[in-house]
Amino acid sequence: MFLKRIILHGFKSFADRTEFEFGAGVTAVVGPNGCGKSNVVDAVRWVLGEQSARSLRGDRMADVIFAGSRSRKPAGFAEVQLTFDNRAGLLRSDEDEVTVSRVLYRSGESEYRLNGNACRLRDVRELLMDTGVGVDAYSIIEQGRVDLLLQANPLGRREIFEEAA
Amino acid sequence: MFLKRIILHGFKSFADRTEFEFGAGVTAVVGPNGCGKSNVVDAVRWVLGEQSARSLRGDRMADVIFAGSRSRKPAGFAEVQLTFDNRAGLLRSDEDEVTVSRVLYRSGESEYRLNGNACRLRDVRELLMDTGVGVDAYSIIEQGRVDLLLQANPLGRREIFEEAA
Amino acid sequence: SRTRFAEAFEQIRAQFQEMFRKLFGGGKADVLLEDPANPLECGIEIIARPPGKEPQSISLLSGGEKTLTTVALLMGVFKSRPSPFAILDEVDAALDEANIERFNSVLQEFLSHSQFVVITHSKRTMACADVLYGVTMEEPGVSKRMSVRFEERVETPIVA
Amino acid sequence: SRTRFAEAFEQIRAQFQEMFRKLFGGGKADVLLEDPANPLECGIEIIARPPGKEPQSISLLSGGEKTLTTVALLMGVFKSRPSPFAILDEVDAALDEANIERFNSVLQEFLSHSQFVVITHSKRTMACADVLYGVTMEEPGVSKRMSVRFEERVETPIVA
Ligand SMILES: Nc1ncnc2c1ncn2[C@@H]1O[C@H](COP(=O)(O)OP(=O)(O)OP(=O)(O)O)[C@@H](O)[C@H]1O
Ligand SMILES: Nc1ncnc2c1ncn2[C@@H]1O[C@H](COP(=O)(O)OP(=O)(O)OP(=O)(O)O)[C@@H](O)[C@H]1O
Ligand SMILES: [Mg+2]
Ligand SMILES: [Mg+2]
Repeated sequence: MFLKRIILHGFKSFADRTEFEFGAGVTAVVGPNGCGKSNVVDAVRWVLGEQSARSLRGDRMADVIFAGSRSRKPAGFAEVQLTFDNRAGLLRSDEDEVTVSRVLYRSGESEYRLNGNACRLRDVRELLMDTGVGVDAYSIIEQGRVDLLLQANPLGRREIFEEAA
Repeated sequence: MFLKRIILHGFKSFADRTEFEFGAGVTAVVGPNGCGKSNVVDAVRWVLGEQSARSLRGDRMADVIFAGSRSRKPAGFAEVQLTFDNRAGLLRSDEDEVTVSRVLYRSGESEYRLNGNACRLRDVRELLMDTGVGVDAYSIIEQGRVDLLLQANPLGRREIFEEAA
Repeated sequence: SRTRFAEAFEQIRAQFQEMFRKLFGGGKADVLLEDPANPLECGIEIIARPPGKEPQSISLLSGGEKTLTTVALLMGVFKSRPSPFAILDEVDAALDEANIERFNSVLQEFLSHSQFVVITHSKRTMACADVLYGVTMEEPGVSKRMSVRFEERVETPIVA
Repeated sequence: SRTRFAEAFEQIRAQFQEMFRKLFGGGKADVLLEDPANPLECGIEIIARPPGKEPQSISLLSGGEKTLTTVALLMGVFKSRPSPFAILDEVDAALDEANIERFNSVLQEFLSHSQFVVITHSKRTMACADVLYGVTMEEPGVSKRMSVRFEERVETPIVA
């Protein structure tokens, strides 16, 4: 087991602070079209350091902040916290539990945190090095992109293998 | 009603001469993965003059000829015949029924026919002009491509509107 | 030619808005010329706001919402310029059960104008069809057309 | 580094071939270095032949066959280099009922190595899950996590 929980607050359609706990085995996330399932996947990629607004389906990074709805005003910031179980020591940290978080304010100010302490994106990437987890990892398959490996040109596929090797 | 029937012979996985009749209303084509459903869609596009092997998922145009299987030898040619009901006079023809056919031999020799008479690709295109039907028409949506209109750049979408206007 | 395009565009626009509301049960959509001063050459912008949601870039829409928006646009084009037939290959793949219902009832609405061939794995879409063709590969690598039985039906389609 | 890549590659290759056979119930697959003399820089070629079919370009495979081939490759990578978790967003969208079964049983096989989060509209995939989260938008535009009831089940998963 590795992922413990994710908390979304003001991230895309998750206006309210929402928590998902993950256990061993298979967790299925279900619901009608447009209810927010893929937004949870975007949240994982965003908190792990995704820099491209486009790959999160937006035009600008501010697009990940809850934009309001008929009944709600827009949020002032987006925050995601992702907590890992590190008892197997896979992450480069001495802690048994590691929480990565990211917050983005409307002003454009943004911050990464590792177990509550401000850090740089580089520190998050270092933490995940060699785990097969991370923004470009083969371990997150986005909607509609399952055939990407087959379509990618032969050199494009290399990256997946190098990541794994 | 407009499409009457299609006959596939040696086209992709349709080794044997196979006929589908179409009536008014909704015709559903069903079956397991890989059984040949999308190959029927490819057959319609091919007989109407598709020139790009790539857009038919092949590398070369010869890839549309039945390549053989564990129990069958490869075919020597691929042939598709598509018959239209033309009583509404939508096609540029005096006939009540119009059959377009295309055959491709392993040698590379290829032929289009209109109601049995050899013709050029240009004649097929002229027949379909202004009907909203044809290789680039908005009326055939391939597997996995339903969102294409939304992704296409704003100028790319024009083509659809011009085809329809 | 400029007026002809403008007229057709207006018609598609009106139909798109209506089809969108039907498929989403509300909301608002629009299709706009990026440069109205240059209607024959400019790009075309699409706006889509599902009911109750804030208008945003269509890229942020979900997989199923994008499918419905595209279907609305296509049906909009069909209504203003009926295409004799349409072939839809697994267009319902991203839709949930409720939206598959709406999708199929919209197809029904078009049957006076158009003929549809749909490829699908959805039992619901199959149940709404008038005719069902099954394709199999009993002999590996060789496609064969055959009859399809479909239990649990009130009105059985013609099985070809 | 060259040997390390070559070893990892061989392992992935072996696992890919095994996973492919499992998911397709037979057939043959391979993954090859386009230029073995230049292993650290050359492209990677994928070969996939479903059971009973003639080997052909993978581009000719069907939508569902492409999905299964990719899943086989990914699971091959996982087995040789276990990733702590994988998130799969509607990866089963193109699969028919029988292949959804096989896909889910392959996931089960990996549970000692990995943790999976799957987003799906398939009742079968839901039924095979250990935990089910529902996401809804009762309040339009605002996502909310909630419990999910699932009737017709023999063994009920933990509903969170
Ligand atoms: N910043 C934001 N503020 C508010 N809503 C947003 C924001 N970004 C995206 N959304 C909304 O989130 C919705 C899409 O959510 P998501 O892609 O997670 O749906 P989904 O559950 O995966 O649906 P599907 O089953 O169709 O794939 C869209 O309706 C979009 O308008
Ligand atoms: N020239 C050919 N000769 C023999 N078989 C071919 C040829 N071209 C394609 N095929 C086979 O046809 C199959 C794909 O068929 P098709 O794409 O129609 O499947 P499908 O029914 O649409 O499946 P899905 O539900 O997964 O989309 C592939 O297995 C491919 O190998
Ligand atoms: Mg989604
Ligand atoms: Mg198909």
